[in-house]
Amino acid sequence: MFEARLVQGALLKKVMEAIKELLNEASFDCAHSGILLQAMDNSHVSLVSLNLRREGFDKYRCDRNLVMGMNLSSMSKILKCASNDDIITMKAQDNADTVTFVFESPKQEKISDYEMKLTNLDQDHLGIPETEYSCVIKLPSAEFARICRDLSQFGESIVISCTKEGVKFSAAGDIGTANIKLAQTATVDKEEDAVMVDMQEPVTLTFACKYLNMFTKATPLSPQVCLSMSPDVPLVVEYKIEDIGHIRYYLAPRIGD
Amino acid sequence: CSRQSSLSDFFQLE
Repeated sequence: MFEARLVQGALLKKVMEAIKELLNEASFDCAHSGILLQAMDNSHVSLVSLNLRREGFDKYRCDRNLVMGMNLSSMSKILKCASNDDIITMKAQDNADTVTFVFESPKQEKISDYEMKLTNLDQDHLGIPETEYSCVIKLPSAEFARICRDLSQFGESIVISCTKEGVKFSAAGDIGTANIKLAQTATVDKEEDAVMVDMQEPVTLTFACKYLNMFTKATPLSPQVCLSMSPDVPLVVEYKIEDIGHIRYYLAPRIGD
Repeated sequence: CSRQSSLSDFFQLE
């Protein structure tokens, strides 16, 4: 028996918005410690890694490990039926071929359940080593989304260049060039407004706008985003999901510029 | 001109 009840059901709706453009389907690996999802997009350029810890749920039960293959467009249709203030429960029997979503309104006057067929997915899992990154940049997530959107008008790629002074995002194309520099903030009233750069060595890497823009669909999950870069390795874009976990996106760089 | 690399260039399949 698997059962996970999330009082802040809106978080699950936001998670779905953050992954459904990149992925058509994904396996939710449910275990005693929580729910994990790791899946690459069809072109194997980017990867989504979602971690929802059991402590983040107000009720969590997982008697034995369960892999639930879900069609994300179907799951998204179902989650759209939940109101933002609904409590969402996911549950499944052991060895079941369906998962049930239960939506409870805050005062319990409306309770809906939706049963969805599971699919058998044969997905490739990548081993991602724990890495010390040369540059770790924290910035407001809305600012990052704005930068990706603005620079996408200029070209298909964004160059991210991190030095100890700060971080520079650049794009170039037919209409011209664009550069956006963010300096590390000295003092801020709110921590979520800060730009923080932790640099061991300068790094410059180029990434496809298309994927960065899809990652920014996670913006409503967190006021801050963390970018981790090292020379010639994939970028990590991480959004914390309150006290429950995180969503990380990995993006292979464009190389040979 | 640059080319898009793949994640499998960096990470091993498990």
